[in-house]
Amino acid sequence: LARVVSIINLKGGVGKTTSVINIAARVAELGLRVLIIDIDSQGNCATGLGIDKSKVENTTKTLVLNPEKAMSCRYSTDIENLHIVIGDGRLISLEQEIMADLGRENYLADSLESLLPHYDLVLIDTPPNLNLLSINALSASDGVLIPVQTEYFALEGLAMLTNSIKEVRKRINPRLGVDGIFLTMHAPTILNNQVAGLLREHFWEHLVEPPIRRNIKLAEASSHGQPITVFAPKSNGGEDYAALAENLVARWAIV
Amino acid sequence: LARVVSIINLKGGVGKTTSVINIAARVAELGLRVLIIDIDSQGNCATGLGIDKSKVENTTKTLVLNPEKAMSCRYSTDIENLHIVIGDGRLISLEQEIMADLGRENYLADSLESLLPHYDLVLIDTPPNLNLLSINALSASDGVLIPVQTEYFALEGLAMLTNSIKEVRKRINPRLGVDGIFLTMHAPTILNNQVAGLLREHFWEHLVEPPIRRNIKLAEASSHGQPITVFAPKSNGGEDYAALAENLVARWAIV
Ligand SMILES: Nc1ncnc2c1ncn2[C@@H]1O[C@H](COP(=O)(O)OP(=O)(O)OP(=O)(O)O)[C@@H](O)[C@H]1O
Ligand SMILES: Nc1ncnc2c1ncn2[C@@H]1O[C@H](COP(=O)(O)OP(=O)(O)OP(=O)(O)O)[C@@H](O)[C@H]1O
Ligand SMILES: [Mg+2]
Ligand SMILES: [Mg+2]
Repeated sequence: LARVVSIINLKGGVGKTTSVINIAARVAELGLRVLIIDIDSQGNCATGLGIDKSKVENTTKTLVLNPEKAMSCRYSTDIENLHIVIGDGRLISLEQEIMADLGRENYLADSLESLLPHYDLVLIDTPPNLNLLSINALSASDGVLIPVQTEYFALEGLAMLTNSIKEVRKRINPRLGVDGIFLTMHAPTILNNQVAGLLREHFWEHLVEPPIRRNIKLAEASSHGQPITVFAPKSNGGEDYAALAENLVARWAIV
Repeated sequence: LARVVSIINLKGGVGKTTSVINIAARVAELGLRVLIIDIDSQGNCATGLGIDKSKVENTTKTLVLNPEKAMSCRYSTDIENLHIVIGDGRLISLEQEIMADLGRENYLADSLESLLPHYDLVLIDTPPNLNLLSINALSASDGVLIPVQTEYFALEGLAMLTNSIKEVRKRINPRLGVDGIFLTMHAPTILNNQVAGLLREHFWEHLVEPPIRRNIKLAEASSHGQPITVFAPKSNGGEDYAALAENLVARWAIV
């Protein structure tokens, strides 16, 4: 059965979507079957993989409300072994629709059940806020991955996030672990190195190397609708995400 | 009476907080009385201005729920003419507390009334999602400012945002205008220039110059708890935000 992992950080713009796309692509390249689920209404995962959202009929909203349709919510990508369930603006109204339901936190976990046998890894991209859909993602997950930009504001939200994860583990999903914290958009500046030092000191047991260096090729890849493994595998971004993904696979011990 | 302006973009990490702090600081330096209101539970505005949130008693939550305490929710900063109402984790529960109330969208507008005579400009920092507090900000505002990072993912959310603004204007606040769209984290790369070109083409009537160039001094300033006007006024970031703020003051014709 697939391991389900949410990539989450309440701070905006730290590289959650970029990480989901590029870790998933590298793990798929290694021959493992990967499914991305985008629960962010911005739906950037589809864009970053070159998929036209307006042509897609079933989305994450379909998956959450209709578990029997789960298999037909998956779309293939240009990457072998990599499928995606696409997020879009329809997710905005979903939260209000299920807010009063019994077991509202477990919709996604229930819908995922029929998909897990078909994959080795499920990666969930989340929005920069802890809404009911993010809680659904945490409730359905075995672990979380936390990308942290090596800047000051990004440090601030980390304590709030780890408290929220503990809360979800206590009240909804006892198996939820922290699979790793990794550094993103890291440049060799004094500030970035200072913050990296602080993170290594406080979170050393969770830190997964290497840091993802700031690299314009990663932003360019997204604008071309390709993961970095296809667009520029030999770039800094390509090499960093390949090494990170391989370290994660070893941690997950997926064989 | 003060002009109330919300800085908003549903995309995370595009420079909303950095812009609130640095525009406010420059406008205050010009002698105008400015109030920042932080409705983002991350509370990065206080950090970026060197204020220790744990020592603060009244916050934005206090302001929203107790209009009679409005005057004592303001805190001074190291910048003359610049005050702030501080956001923090207590805002997370606020949304649920007022969700079922009559006129729930107008709490902030009602609380601000007694403060407006004391200021020329009120800038509201918002979180990267359209929650009830963001709606409160839009309902209380005369205009919005939209920072846009010159990258592909940032383009995507823009259409959704302008639709939401139109919706708020139609159903809650007819006076809500778009005071400006400006470019942030702009580097002289092919990608950034391409996206800037697209933005100039589609939004030329709203675009306020100059673009804010990517400049590590802006991130460093925040880690020192100072606006760029104090930390490094002669840096690219200092000059860009000074020019942008002056162009905005001219647009707002605040005298
Ligand atoms: N290592 C990197 N080097 C350079 N640019 C990067 C890097 N990682 C991400 N980016 C770019 O930075 C921007 C923010 O990244 P991304 O959108 O992945 O963050 P996010 O956390 O998913 O944002 P949100 O909070 O809005 O969901 C994007 O334009 C992306 O292309
Ligand atoms: N022009 C710039 N050049 C370099 N770094 C910048 C610039 N503007 C902002 N930053 C840095 O980029 C990061 C994101 O900026 P900021 O936190 O202001 O964005 P935001 O839109 O408020 O994020 P959120 O969506 O989480 O509220 C911060 O670490 C900030 O210091
Ligand atoms: Mg994202
Ligand atoms: Mg912010």
